[in-house]
Amino acid sequence: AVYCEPVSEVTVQDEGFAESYLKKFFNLTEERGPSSRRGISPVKKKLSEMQRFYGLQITGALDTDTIAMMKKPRCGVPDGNIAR
Amino acid sequence: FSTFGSNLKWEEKSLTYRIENYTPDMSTSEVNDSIEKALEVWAKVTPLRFTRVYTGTADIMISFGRQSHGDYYPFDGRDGTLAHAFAPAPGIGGDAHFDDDETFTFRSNAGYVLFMVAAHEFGHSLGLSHSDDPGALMYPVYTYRNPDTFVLPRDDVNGIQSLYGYYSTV
Repeated sequence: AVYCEPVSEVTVQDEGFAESYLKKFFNLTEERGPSSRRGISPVKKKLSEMQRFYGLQITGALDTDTIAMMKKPRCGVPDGNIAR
Repeated sequence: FSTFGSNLKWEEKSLTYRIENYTPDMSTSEVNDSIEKALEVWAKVTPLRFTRVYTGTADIMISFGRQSHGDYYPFDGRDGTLAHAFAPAPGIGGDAHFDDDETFTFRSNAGYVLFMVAAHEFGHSLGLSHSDDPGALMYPVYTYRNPDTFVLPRDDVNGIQSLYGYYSTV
């Protein structure tokens, strides 16, 4: 019932949108935690977390399926353990 | 299903709610009906009972607002975030806020069905967090469902009963 435009490719605007989404719903922070010290990007880590929660393919990359999920209308409460 | 934590639930089984204001998208009676039915969804499977109050502070304060609306979690305009609610606690805890930049409807899919959005938010008001089951009411993403035939999915029943137990006539 909800119409979402098909996403053909990820744009620079999408990357900014995705970062805001991850900050809001998956607690993406600027802090450098243990994983980022090991060279794992915090964005990649949070993208993987989001993809796992939504049953998407876990790539850690901002693909079209992931950005399409992010653009769906939703509740404003954060997801996963972050909500606690 | 997932909860905010076993200690984040109401100790009282009898809770109050108050509708502070209304969306212009629907008639007053449609809003009242949608809110009442959304709370009934949870009351049907638990010992929880809800009473409407018209003045003072209720356990669940319900309001419509747009952008910054007084809780440090501003809404984002049309689409995106539709509403949010707070886990059981004194003060703002339990309260549910709806983004009035959205178009809410009684049962039409020409907007977001208020009953569906409210039933989800009241799950938060009672202590449930988001489920990763795409069929669950507590899945974070909005899905249209016919309010006249809606039945609370098993995942949500299990979640709320893990906090409050089963329906009781006593």
